[in-house]
Amino acid sequence: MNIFRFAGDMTHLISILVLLLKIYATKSCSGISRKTQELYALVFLARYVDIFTEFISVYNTIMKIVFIASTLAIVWCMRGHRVVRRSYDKELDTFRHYFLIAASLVLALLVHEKFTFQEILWAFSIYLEAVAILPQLVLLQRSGNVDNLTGQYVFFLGAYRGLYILNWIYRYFTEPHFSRWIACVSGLVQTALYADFFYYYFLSWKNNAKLKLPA
Amino acid sequence: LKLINNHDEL
Repeated sequence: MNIFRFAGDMTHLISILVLLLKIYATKSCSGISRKTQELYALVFLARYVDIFTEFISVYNTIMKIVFIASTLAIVWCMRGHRVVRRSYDKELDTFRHYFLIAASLVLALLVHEKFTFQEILWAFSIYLEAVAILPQLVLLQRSGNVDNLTGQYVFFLGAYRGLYILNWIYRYFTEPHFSRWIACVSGLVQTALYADFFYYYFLSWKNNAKLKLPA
Repeated sequence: LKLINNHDEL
């Protein structure tokens, strides 16, 4: 494992912790898209079905469990917690995420590495992860104002994607048989989706101003 | 060329 991959995993982990912290500390999930969180839960459940059949490392297994458990906890809070549920911006979170699920499933059935149950689920999870942030970005754009922790959450999530690209570049040059174009192409698409957010994030950072997205 | 993809990334 190289430093970029590890740093990417850590920023991914930090993003989830920031989100849990926001929900726990403020007892509010305003500004957070429940649809994006449910898509991530689906992404992890689909990708990590290999958790009992495939062993890569203790690190991988623990991270898989942490990602599944933390994302399910977030979804549970947003749906089931009496106080948190009330702060959910339901009227702003109207992205039709079922289309994303359907499109990812169709694409996975067409483009995959092997026509097996696990490989198709894996490809599906990769495609779905690439677009899962869309409901969140649309929600932020609609509400205009982005609170501090929500901004940090999306920032760390974007940083994770950027670091994974560096990881692939590193692996491409250091590993003789490195080939994973499905993950790389999807990863590039996913990272590109953050470009607009990052632009305004750095603008607000540079001007020391509150993060605001144009309508 | 042997394709290696054991899904070792998260």
